Order: sequence, then structure tokens, then C-alpha cells
Amino acid sequence: VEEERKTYIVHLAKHEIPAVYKGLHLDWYQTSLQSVSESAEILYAYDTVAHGFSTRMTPSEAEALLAVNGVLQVTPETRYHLH
Amino acid sequence: TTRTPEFLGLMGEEERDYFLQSNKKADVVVGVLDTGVWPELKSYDDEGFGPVPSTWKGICQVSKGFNASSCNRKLIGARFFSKGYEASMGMIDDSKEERSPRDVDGHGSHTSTTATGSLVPGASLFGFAPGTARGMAPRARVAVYKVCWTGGCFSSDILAALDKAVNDGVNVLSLSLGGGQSDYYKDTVAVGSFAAIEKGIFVSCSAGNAGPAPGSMSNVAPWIATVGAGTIDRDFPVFIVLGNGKNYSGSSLYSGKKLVDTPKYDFIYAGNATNATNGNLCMAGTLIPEKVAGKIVLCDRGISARVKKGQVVKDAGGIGMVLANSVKNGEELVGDAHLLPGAAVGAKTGDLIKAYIFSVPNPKATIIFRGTEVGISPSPVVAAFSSRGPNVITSGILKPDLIAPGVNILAGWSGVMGPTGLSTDTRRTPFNIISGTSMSCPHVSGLAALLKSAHPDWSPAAIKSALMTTAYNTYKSGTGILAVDTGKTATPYDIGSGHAHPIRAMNPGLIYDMGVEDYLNFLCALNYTELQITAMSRRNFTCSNKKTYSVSDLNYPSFTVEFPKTGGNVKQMRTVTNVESTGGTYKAAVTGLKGKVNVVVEPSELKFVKVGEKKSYTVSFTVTGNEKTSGSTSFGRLEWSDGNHVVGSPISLTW
Repeated sequence: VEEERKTYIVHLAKHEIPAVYKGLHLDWYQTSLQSVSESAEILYAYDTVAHGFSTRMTPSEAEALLAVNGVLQVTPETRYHLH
Repeated sequence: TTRTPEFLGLMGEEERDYFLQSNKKADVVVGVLDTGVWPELKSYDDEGFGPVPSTWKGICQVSKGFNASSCNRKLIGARFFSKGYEASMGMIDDSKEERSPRDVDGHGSHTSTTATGSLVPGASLFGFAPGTARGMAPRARVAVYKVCWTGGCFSSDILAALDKAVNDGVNVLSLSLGGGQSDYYKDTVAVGSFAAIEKGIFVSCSAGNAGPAPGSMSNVAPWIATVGAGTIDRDFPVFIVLGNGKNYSGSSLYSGKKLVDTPKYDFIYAGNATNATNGNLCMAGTLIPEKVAGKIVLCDRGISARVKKGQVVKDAGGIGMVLANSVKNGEELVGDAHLLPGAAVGAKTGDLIKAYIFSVPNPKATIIFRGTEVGISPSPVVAAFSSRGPNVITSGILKPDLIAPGVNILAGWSGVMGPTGLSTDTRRTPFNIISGTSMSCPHVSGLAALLKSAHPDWSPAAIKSALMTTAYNTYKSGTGILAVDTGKTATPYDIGSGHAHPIRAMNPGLIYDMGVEDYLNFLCALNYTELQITAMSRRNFTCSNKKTYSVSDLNYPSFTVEFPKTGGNVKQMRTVTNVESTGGTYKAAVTGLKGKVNVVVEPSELKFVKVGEKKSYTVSFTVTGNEKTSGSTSFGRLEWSDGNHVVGSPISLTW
């Protein structure tokens, strides 16, 4: 059964960026994502209030991403509402 | 808004002295994350504004129906964020939503104009709440970040907007939205605002509308200002006149053709004009037209929108509606611009009216609409809907922080949405009157902008401290602010430090300051893992295993004490900073605590001789009896005063 894709926010430790990606954090994000998913694409890359990106992937891919070097946290998308 | 500037004391000489001499004050930009902006509103008029600050990096995101010229020297930024929304919900339907910063809902225009709107004379909603509308900080600039769509506001979009807003250079962030209750490292608003605070940006968020249930707040991170809602001294009264000659008060913003003043109309209870079990709630399709036609219908509040119930009665042929609160809403009267002659009444009033309907064979009534009335007393009163403490995420931090006006607030509105928000409402108006903590939050955002403008060197925590320690929790008579749902004195779980008083906040005397290090130590006290703290703080940070961390070590402008089962003694330390150019000697006084608790403040006197001077003190809370049972709570207040300033902090004790 094919897993349903969901949106996740992925936080990375920028201080752990491999030397080869210094100054190229977007490439690092992309490579990290591609290491667990062939088709997932980055929705947003965050670089000011968070270091990381958001993407659509399966729960299995999200779990696998947690084991990738530099990945701190993978949080499912949350829906907020107006007050 | 109309009236709230006066209600907050912003229209007097003090404001002219402090706030409106814009040339002498720092330029402040308020960023609002919401449903976008209707840029044609006069509230975004940029007359009198100088060039956009050279440090500003924001843009006016050109898109369909939204041009570069949509922005000006007042509205200096407008972006939209829809990738997360569209990824989950599918592509935006252009016929229903605008894929641009344009606000087709109204909520975002309302909040941003409440915070910063320029002065617009002659404002009203169909003649209701007339006056000059203005935001709390009319000289501040505004940048809008559209993150909310018809299907909700998605965390990936919110984080992207916060990322841009902080990078653009906003000074204040206003978020009238929430996403339930979760740990801070999982809460996008908490994560994003942590970085914002670090860059000196004040963040104000709505507490939520899940009141009066206890423990119902969202946005409770200690670096956020969590804002509850109260009424102002304005109402939109109606009389419900019954066939037996009795007359009851209600509230309404109905502006169409009026009913006659004599109670000649047949009056029925919706529960008697339906075959549905929830027909009394006037849900769509539940009323029997033959029983409703030509009559005034009494509906019970609940489940569906208040204005929608009016539409349902109208569709069934009814000529009027009386909407009775549930017990949960109490006597709170929220005005609505109904599409038929409709009025809200309190729960007790509703019961009395129902008793009349059930007691006579041919009940009759009419509704007399009386327009706008000001000077209502008492005010403020805590709104029933305003979310309440205790703080279920971190019980050691008292929330909400304060309350501000959030009931029946007039402010800007979208040009494509009627005031009820119903698709059947074809009326268009530049202003609308709505209620919620969404409305109180931007009041505080605007007040923070005023303080930031006057005190550019103050940290976000200092601004929050000034707003909290100068907030009032009693009326001029000395009696405590009331909560509308109970009719009793509100507690700090309802109002936090109290109601905002911006003029006093300008000169608070002392402030409780906090910085990122303090918040990191706070996260250690929560036993967050290194990975969680690193994700939140964007740095390699490790809690020291040689140090004991405690939530109560945070230099918060309020006190929460949780006694262990064994009772005993709890000691908390705080550090205050003198922000007055003159010195002063402050004396401590603790009031209000009930039960056998001994409180000692050491030292009980603090003397300051220069600005920026810091002094620390401890407060010892000692249980002297054992009559309190687990879960019971007592509230009090610590005040430091030098005769000119009163620096107040609420205290909550839990056994």
C-alpha cells in the first residue's frame, strides 16, 4: 500500500553542515532530503528563524530523515486557525 | 478602531506628548501574519509619512490584482505564503481566493488596521460605533504576511512568513492565530518567535477563544505576549419587548428595516418549529417554514455561526431572531450585523424569555434597536470567550499576560466580504465590528509599537514587562475587574497582570528584563533534549549538568508558585532594572493572598540612583497551615511603589 505524503518541517543543525556545503546550505538540505526520497521537493527553505526546510514526504521517509546526519527534528505540518 | 484609543487613554495630552510627535520618535514596523490586506482602505493612507526606512528589506509582492502601487509609505510590505496550504489542500481556486496578499476575508485588514491604522474620520459600520478610526500606533508602518486561507493557516507557511518578516526588518510581530497546545519545539509560532525575540522583535499573540474553559490557552511561550480579551465601555443595545409588557436588554448591529415598536409579532421558540433534535440551534434546513413564516424566532446559541442562524431564520420566512446565549457564554453580548432584525441576549435573559413563550398561548414580541451607547459600566469585563489559565504547557509560568479590548471592535475590512462573512451578505463596508482575542492581540501589538518608538533601546521582554506591570486589575472604585461568564471578580487566570494601560507603560519605573540566555535556561528547566533546544535556538547549546535549572528562575513579571504535597517553603528571585532617569526608593507590598501562607520579600525596599541600575530581591512563600487540598489555588499581587510608579505582579499559588 502506498503511503500518503504529508508535509513536514525539517530542522537541521547548521553548525554541523559538512565542509563541502559551506555557504551552500540549500544544497545540503536538498542532498539530505534526496538521501531518503527520490521525489520529494523542498517547499520552503528556512534560514532566519529556523534552519531547515519543509517538504512533502511519506511518514517512512520522515522517519528515515531523522537518522540523517545533522537532522535535529522532523515535525508534521500543523493547521492553525484564526482567533 | 473607534473608541478603544479613548478607552485606553490614548487621546489625551499624554499621547500627544509621547506618541504622536512622530518626527522625534523611531520608525517602527509592525508585521501582521493573517489573511492579507485590502490596500485601498483609507486606514493605510501614507500622508505625512517619510521615506521608507533604508534598512527595510521587505517587498510588495506583485501578483494578480496586487501591484507594486498597492503599497505605499504606510503599507510598506505585503507578501503571501501558500505553498504549504496548496500542498495539503490543492491549488487555490482563483474564483474563491486571491493568490496574492489581498485580503478576501477581512480578518487581516481588521487586525492590521487595529494595530497601526491611519486616522480615518467619519468611520462607522452602518452608523454603529461612529467616530475617527485609528490604530493604536497610527504613525507606525505596517507589513502584512498572508498565511491564512479559507482552509486554515499552515505551519510551513507561517514559518516561511516569520522567516521573511524577521529578515525584512519588522520591529513588532502580531499573530492573531493559534494551533492548539503543544510543546514549544513543536509549535511553529513558538519556534519562529524565539528567533524574532532574539533579534529584538516584540511578538504579540492572541490567547485564543476557547474560554471560559480552564487551561484553554494557546501561544503561551514565555517570550510571547499572550493577550486575552475584554470589553470596552461601548454597547449596541436593543430592547426585546414582550407581549406581557416586559422588556429585556440585548445587543445588535442590525441596520436594515426596523420592526414596529409595539410587540405585535408572533414569537416562537425554534425548538418548537422543527423536527430536528438540534432545531433549537437554528441549524441550516432544520426550521419548518410553515411554523416560522412571519414570526420572530428564538434560537439557542451553539455549533453554527451566530449570523448564520439569522440567515436560517430568514430563509425559513422568519421576520426576526432573538439569539439566546448558552450558560457557557453567560450574559456576554456580542454584536452582529444580522441580515434580518436580530439580537443577542444573555443566558439568564434567554431563560426568562423562553419562560414567557412557554407560558402563554400566543406569545408576541418586537425588537427595538437603539444604536450605539458609550460609557457602559463596568468596563472592561473579561470576555467569556477569552481563553483562560492555568498554563497547561508550562504550569510554572502564569498566562495570559494581560488583556486588551477584544469585544465589538470596529476596524478595517475587506472590500469583497460582507460584515457577516456570509456568502449571501452582499453588503460592502470599509469597517466592520467583530470580536475575539484576534482583536485584542493587535491592540497590544500597536501599543508595543508605541513603546518601541519611544524607547528604541528596550528589549522585547522590557516592553512586555512595562505593559504587564502597569496593567490594572481593578476599576477606579477599587473593586476587581469582573468576568462576564461568572459575574465575579476575575483572577490572574482570566486577566494575567490585568488590562493594558499604555500611558503608565510609557514610564513603568522598573522593568523585568530577559534575554535569550534566560530563555535557553528555561528550556533546560523543561528538560528539553539537546536536539530540541538546538532546533529551537539554531545554535549548538548544551544544558550544563553542573547547574540546576528551574522554570521559576525565569525573570518573569509574574509569580507562579507550586507547593509540593508536603507544603513547606518556595523561594523565587527576580531582578528589576530602573528605567527612569531619576532614582527612587521602592517599597514592596503583597496583597490579596488568602489561606495560611506567609510571604516575605527581601529586601523589602530597593533604592535606585541611576538609569539601568539592577537590583535583585527574593520572595519566600511559606505554607503555615495544612487546610489547602491538592489542586486548590490562591491569588494575590506584589507591588513595588516609589510613590509615583506602581510595578505590579500577579501571584498564583497552587497546592
